[in-house]
Amino acid sequence: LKAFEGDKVLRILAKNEDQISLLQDLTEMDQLQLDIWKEPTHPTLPVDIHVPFESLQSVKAFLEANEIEHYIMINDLQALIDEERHEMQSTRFIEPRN
Amino acid sequence: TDNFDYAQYHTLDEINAFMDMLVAENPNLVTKLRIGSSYEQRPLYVLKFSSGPNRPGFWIDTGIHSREWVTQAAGIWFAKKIVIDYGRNQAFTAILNKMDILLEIVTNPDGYHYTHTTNRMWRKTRKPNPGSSCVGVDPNRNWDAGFGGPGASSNPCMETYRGPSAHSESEVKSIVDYVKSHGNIKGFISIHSYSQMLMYPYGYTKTPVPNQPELHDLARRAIANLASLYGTKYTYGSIITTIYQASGGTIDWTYDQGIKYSYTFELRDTGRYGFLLPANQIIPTAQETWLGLMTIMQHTKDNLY
Repeated sequence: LKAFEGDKVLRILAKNEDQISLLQDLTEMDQLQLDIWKEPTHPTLPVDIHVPFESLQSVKAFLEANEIEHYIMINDLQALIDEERHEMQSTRFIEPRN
Repeated sequence: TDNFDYAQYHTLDEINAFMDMLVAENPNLVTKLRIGSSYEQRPLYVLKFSSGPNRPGFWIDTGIHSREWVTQAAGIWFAKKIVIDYGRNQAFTAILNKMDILLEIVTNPDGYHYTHTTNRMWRKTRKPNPGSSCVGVDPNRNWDAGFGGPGASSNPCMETYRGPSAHSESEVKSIVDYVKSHGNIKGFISIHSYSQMLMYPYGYTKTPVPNQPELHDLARRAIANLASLYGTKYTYGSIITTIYQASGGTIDWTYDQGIKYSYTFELRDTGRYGFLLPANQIIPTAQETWLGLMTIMQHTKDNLY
């Protein structure tokens, strides 16, 4: 199973078309292994990016250097997945309702 | 299926068993069609709900993007809702007495299985890409509608990789072949998550569709009905004006095939959980979405063309 320990999902709020264009450049950087949940298209729409732990510093540096507003939407992706899996497994042991 | 837990996420095997149970319990109303196979040779099943022969069809698909688990879960709930409401709910009975409903609950089974076994965040199909170590195609960029244009990637490592050619993915081609062979589908709804949006064509061009005023008004009424249950706020409009330019999308192709009532939903939420929507949100999401679907199905029934 692929693990996502330390991965975060960032919500990024671009102010203008220039920042959208910068974010589009960011999403094309294959080496960062970003998983784009919501693509950068328009300043009125938020951008959500799942950032692997290894790329966090680079992405944060990029956003801060370009003064692009962002916050952490999901702090620990693996924790949420573990919670989901636990929920699924625990319900399997419940007796079916009559 | 009364004992099935609709408030939990389920594996592919559990969903397939659910479909078999539903068919067994409702042999005169529900049939399971196999419209093709996925890349990894999993069957592609469509549940056909029909109260009589030679009816026009209304298509609903869920789960073309495998990680959007609330959509497959909502599809299961819709299937049960259909058999419960037929013969009991007057408005719905009138719909199913005039149109068949065709429901594909797991449109990308390879991806769905992969999300349960290997990578919960997987979106695409699972077909290898020759010359690349990256796997899969975005099946919502693979349709022959502005294929290869802006809003899709030519890079196999991107989540919006369009594939080598239109309809290269068997998961897409199977629907294409079915829709063409059916020849009488009047409404087509493709369900995604998340963002809370209801959209109509086009995604690949800013040119408005000829039926834009009608589709826009119907979308407005559908989200008003949806919001009447829990107050969930949806935005609506054409894909390109509401979310972003996207070429090779499902409903652009269906609209260009002559299916006027073509829509795509983006279900809950707006960004707290994304694709990891907690299971306790499944039933409320499905319930409110059903109200939106009802508005579109009723309008389609009343305006067959």
